[in-house]
Amino acid sequence: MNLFRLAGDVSHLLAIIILLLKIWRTRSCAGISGKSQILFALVFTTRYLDLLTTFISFYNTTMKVIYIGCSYATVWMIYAKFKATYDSNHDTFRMEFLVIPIAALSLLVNHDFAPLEILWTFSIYLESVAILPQLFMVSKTGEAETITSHYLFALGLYRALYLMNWIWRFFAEGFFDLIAIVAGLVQTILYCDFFYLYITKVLKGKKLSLPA
Amino acid sequence: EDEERQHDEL
Repeated sequence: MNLFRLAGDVSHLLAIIILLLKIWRTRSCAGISGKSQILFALVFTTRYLDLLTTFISFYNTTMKVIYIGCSYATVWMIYAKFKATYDSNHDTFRMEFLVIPIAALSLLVNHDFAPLEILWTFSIYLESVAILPQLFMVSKTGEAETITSHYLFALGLYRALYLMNWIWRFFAEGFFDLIAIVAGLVQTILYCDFFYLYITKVLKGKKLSLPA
Repeated sequence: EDEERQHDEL
């Protein structure tokens, strides 16, 4: 464990909690893509199946359980508890356009052709693009609430910090995982445009809105 | 390699 990885995990946790609290306290999931949240629930479920087979550390297990739990709680709030506030008209991204090609890719490009390993690979690939329905929704409505912007920033920052962690681990331990690195790069690149808007607008106290 | 791969990251 190095500082980049810890900071990445904390940033990831913060993102998930910001989103949960935003929905819970405003009793509304307006502006949030339920589809991205379903994809994240799928990401955590397929990645953390090793909870049942391998024990890595108390930290590792605890974080995995929290991520999965929060992720399902978010999906439940969007599709059940606060369903009336869910903006489904603007959440029109087709999930199958991501899930099906990624399932195929994870069968073709993986470290080992074993069920758990393929599911792990699927989750890594899927995570890299799971935010697309949310970004699509923001671009469609042309704006995002400030709290939603904080959520997106923390979520994007997490993988960027993991990139630093992988550079660190490569030099410190000779460890590298090409699948995670390439997917992590793609994931971080997808957020770059948003990072720019966040820094130039939200941090200066303005609401995130896109030019018409 | 026979051993199951371990992914120690989250």
